[in-house]
Parts: sequence; C-alpha cells; structure tokens
Amino acid sequence: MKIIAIANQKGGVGKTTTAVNLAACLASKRKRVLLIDLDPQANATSALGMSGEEEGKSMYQPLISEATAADQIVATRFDNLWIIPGDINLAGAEIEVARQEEHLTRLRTALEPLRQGAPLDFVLLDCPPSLGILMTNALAAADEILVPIQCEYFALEGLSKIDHVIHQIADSGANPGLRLAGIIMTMFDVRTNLSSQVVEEVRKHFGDTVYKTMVPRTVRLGEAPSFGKPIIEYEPVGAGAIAYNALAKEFIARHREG
Amino acid sequence: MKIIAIANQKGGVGKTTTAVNLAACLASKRKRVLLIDLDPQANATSALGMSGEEEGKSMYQPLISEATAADQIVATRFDNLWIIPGDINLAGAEIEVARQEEHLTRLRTALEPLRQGAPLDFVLLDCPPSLGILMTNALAAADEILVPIQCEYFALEGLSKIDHVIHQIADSGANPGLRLAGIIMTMFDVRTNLSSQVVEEVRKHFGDTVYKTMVPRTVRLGEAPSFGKPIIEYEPVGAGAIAYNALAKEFIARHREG
Ligand SMILES: Nc1ncnc2c1ncn2[C@@H]1O[C@H](COP(=O)(O)OP(=O)(O)OP(=O)(O)O)[C@@H](O)[C@H]1O
Ligand SMILES: Nc1ncnc2c1ncn2[C@@H]1O[C@H](COP(=O)(O)OP(=O)(O)OP(=O)(O)O)[C@@H](O)[C@H]1O
Ligand SMILES: [Mg+2]
Ligand SMILES: [Mg+2]
Repeated sequence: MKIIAIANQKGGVGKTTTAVNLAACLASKRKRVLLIDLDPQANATSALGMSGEEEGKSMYQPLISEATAADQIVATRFDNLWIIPGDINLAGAEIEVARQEEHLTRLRTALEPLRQGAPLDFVLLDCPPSLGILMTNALAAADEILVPIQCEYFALEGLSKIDHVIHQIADSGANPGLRLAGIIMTMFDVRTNLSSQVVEEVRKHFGDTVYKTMVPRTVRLGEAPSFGKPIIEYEPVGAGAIAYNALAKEFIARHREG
Repeated sequence: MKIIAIANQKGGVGKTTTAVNLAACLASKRKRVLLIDLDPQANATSALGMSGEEEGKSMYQPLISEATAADQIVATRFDNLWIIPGDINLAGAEIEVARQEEHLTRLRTALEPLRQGAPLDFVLLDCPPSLGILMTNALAAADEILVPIQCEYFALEGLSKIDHVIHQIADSGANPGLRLAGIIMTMFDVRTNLSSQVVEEVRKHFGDTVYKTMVPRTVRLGEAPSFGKPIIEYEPVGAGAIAYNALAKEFIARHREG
C-alpha cells in the first residue's frame, strides 16, 4: 500500500481534479483506492456527488481524538473506490492540532492502522492549498508527493517553495523517506506560449519527475464537478478522460514494484 | 481610510490578480493605496516585480512581536502605491499566532496605528487560500470583504462557506461591523455555459453585492505576472486593463462617502 499526498500550496492548480479523476481511473483499472479529502472545502467529496455533512464522517475526529480513520471510511458508488469525506470542521482541526505536542504527526499516527491492515493499493490525500498544519501533516504521513502544477507563472514560482517544504519535513525526521515523486502538468492550453514555456521550464529543472502525460484545459473537466461525476463518467470519450486514463496508466507503471 | 480584505478560501480564483490590478488602477486614479501581501506564496509581491526576501520586510514580525506595520512599508515604482511584501515566513506565523492568547486580533492590533496616522485612502489585504489564522486575522482586521469568484462550480460552492465564516467573525465580537461588501466575477469565459450559469446563480443569491464589472479570462492577464507588471503597464489597451479600470471606477463609486 502506498500513501500519496496530492499537494501544492498554490491554489486552483488542479489538485482536487487530479485526486478525484486519478482515483476513479485507478479504480476502473481494478486498483483498490481510498481517497481522503483533507480540505475543509470538501471539493473532492462533492466532485463524487457526496457530502461530508450527510455522511457525518471525516478526518476531523481522528486528528483531534483517538477515533480511528477506519471508522470514517465510506463506500462510493464506484467499485474499488472508497472515500473519507472532507468537511468544514477540518478548518478547526488546524488550530486544535497546532496546540498539541505532536502537531506534525497526528495524521501519520491516525493512518498507521490502515497501513497495517487495509487491503488497499493506494491512499490518495487531497490537500488544501496552504502551508499550514493539514498540509504538513499530509506530507509527514505520505510515502510520496504528487504535485499538480498549472501551466502558469505563479504555479511555477510555487514549485520551489513546495520542494523546500518537502526537504524540511524529510530533514526534520518526521518522514525521512519523503520524496517529490511526480509532477503533473495541468490545464495545458495549446493556444498560449505561457503554457509551453512553463512546461519547458519545469522539465528542465525536474527532468523525469515530470509525468509525460499532460492534462489539457477542457470545458468538460470544468463542468464535471457540478454534476458530481468524475470525467470518465461525465464524458468517457473526450480529451479529459483520455488524459486521466493515460495518467493512471503511467502512474501504475511508475509504481509497478509497489 | 478603509481596510479591504480580498479573500476567498477557494484557491486560484483571482484574489492576487484582483488585489494587484485593482491597487494599480486605483493608484493611477490618484487614490493612495497600501497593498499588504498576507500570503506566504508572496504572489502579489512578485506580480509587482518585487521580492519579500530582498526587501527583508513583511507582516511576519508585526504579527508575532511588537514590531510596527509602518516599518514594513516599502514604496513601489508606481505613484500612490505602497506595499508590505509577503514572504515564506508568514507560513510559520500561522502556528506561532495560533498559540497566542489574542490569536484572532493580532493583525487588527498591528494595523491600528496605520488607521490613526497614515494618509491612505485604501489598504488592500491579499489573503492566502485558506480558512486558517492568516485569513481569519484579515477578516477581523478589515472594514469589508471583497470576494473574487471564478465562474466555476467549486468556486460557487465555496461562497456559502466564506459567507458563514464572515458571520462567525462578526458574531464573535472580533469585528462586529464586518460585512461582505462586494463579489467580483473573474475569469469569465464567454465560450462556456458554465460561466453564465455561475454568474446567474451568484447574482440571484447576492443581488447588488455583485459588481457589475466582470473580469474576462484573457491570456495577457495570465502572462503579466511573469513580467512583474500589473495589466495597465503590461497591456494598457486590452480586455484585462479595460476590465480592471472599470472595476476601479465602480469600486470608487461604491466608496464615495469613504
Ligand atoms: N484540466 C482542466 N480543464 C478545465 N478546468 C479545470 C481543469 N482542471 C481543473 N479545472 C477547474 O479549475 C478549477 C481549479 O481546479 P481544482 O479545484 O481541482 O484545483 P485545486 O488545486 O484543487 O484548488 P484548491 O487550491 O482550491 O484546492 C476548478 O473549478 C476545476 O473545475
Ligand atoms: N482574468 C484572468 N485571465 C487569465 N488568467 C487569469 C485571470 N485571473 C487570474 N489568472 C491566472 O490564474 C491563476 C490564478 O489566479 P491568482 O493567482 O490571482 O488567484 P488566487 O486566488 O490569488 O490564487 P491563490 O488561491 O493561490 O492565492 C494565475 O496563474 C493567474 O495568472
Ligand atoms: Mg482542491
Ligand atoms: Mg493569491
């Protein structure tokens, strides 16, 4: 089982869109996947047509008490895909966890029993856009980081900052083996020079860490969440589904030994 | 003098693009403006071609010690526009402030002397995408909130959450007069139904709070930050500059009594 944090402190770069669609595509290829929504916005939860409030489950209790993560797992309507929903209370967890002794490893401790006992191939953590407690907890809990990055300037600038934070977490001893395992280029727009310049720049600095598959900006990918459907259900034969299926294939190939 | 928080916990909705371009347009119309970059990403700072690290100034010290905000003010190359840069240390401030008694009103206290003595018309606070300490401090310090919202589904979902947080801050007594003064529709794309549906939905719920001026998605607005220029300098006669100039005019009309 591998725990993968899908993180980037820059907002709106496609973290949730990647977490949800990668999870759905992996599940359709018979990988057993748990998606954990760590964002108080709970966008990953609503993108699957679900709601944290309705389910009454989230990572809030496991982060602040002895409640177990296993009790928060909810089945989705898709085979091989489970979710721990997000909800607004997670915002309050940031302050409560900040005041605890082990404020960096609460999530890592809460997920340890799953690592030992759950028959899962992958756990994907959808992170909120921040350099706060929820994000650093995700980095301390994960085996690797997948960073979606928009083909835009601010997103490029942010890459060095997340690289810096990853080294800080690894060096602090909270998660010595942590590594930046993959970068995914999202919202690639063939019409603009900016997109190609950013891709070139990222490939120059990060080489093979950058996935070959790029996700284009498409109207359908922007629409799908409003119907509570992943792209392979909303528009199974379109540029968005083709890209995320190819991404899932590349992801499986990179984790073959896993 | 009015303190305006430009905030939305949803990431990538155009907070920084709006803060920087509204500030530059107001300054060009002879309003005296201070832009405060509260985001550890420091995008507003780099969008003006500056860097917090180089200047060695930010709101970090005033938030965690008795250092004054006035000492952090730096002139920009534009008349009537000053900045307090952002820098990565602000991420650390979240944890340090969370552990203090007055964790909600540190910023409000730090900005009080400016309110009494600085010859400014407007102070614009560019907020990070989060429901954490930096954002709640900005809401507690501001006279009003301006919420940029992308014409997309997740952004629409997020509007009820920020409305909820504003009421919590007002009801808590930290800032009883706080109100959601304006909503700005950003990245409007004439080509998609989603854009018009979101605009219709927002106008239905929030009526006149929504600015009449909408900001279209344009390639130049996406490119401008990589040159460290606001749009009125990068492409003075284009859809982006026309929209932000119109927005500044509408903003001034709405603050006439200010
Ligand atoms: N490839 C794409 N084509 C078109 N729209 C997209 C694409 N990927 C994401 N979007 C849209 O762009 C917006 C931002 O994407 P998303 O919410 O997934 O980013 P995020 O990084 O999770 O944001 P946050 O930082 O708020 O968590 C959303 O409205 C989403 O629907
Ligand atoms: N009207 C527009 N047209 C085209 N691109 C835009 C427009 N407004 C913003 N952008 C681009 O979209 C991205 C997101 O915008 P911006 O960074 O201003 O949002 P934000 O809400 O400040 O993000 P964060 O949540 O990370 O602080 C940036 O790369 C920016 O250059
Ligand atoms: Mg997200
Ligand atoms: Mg910003």
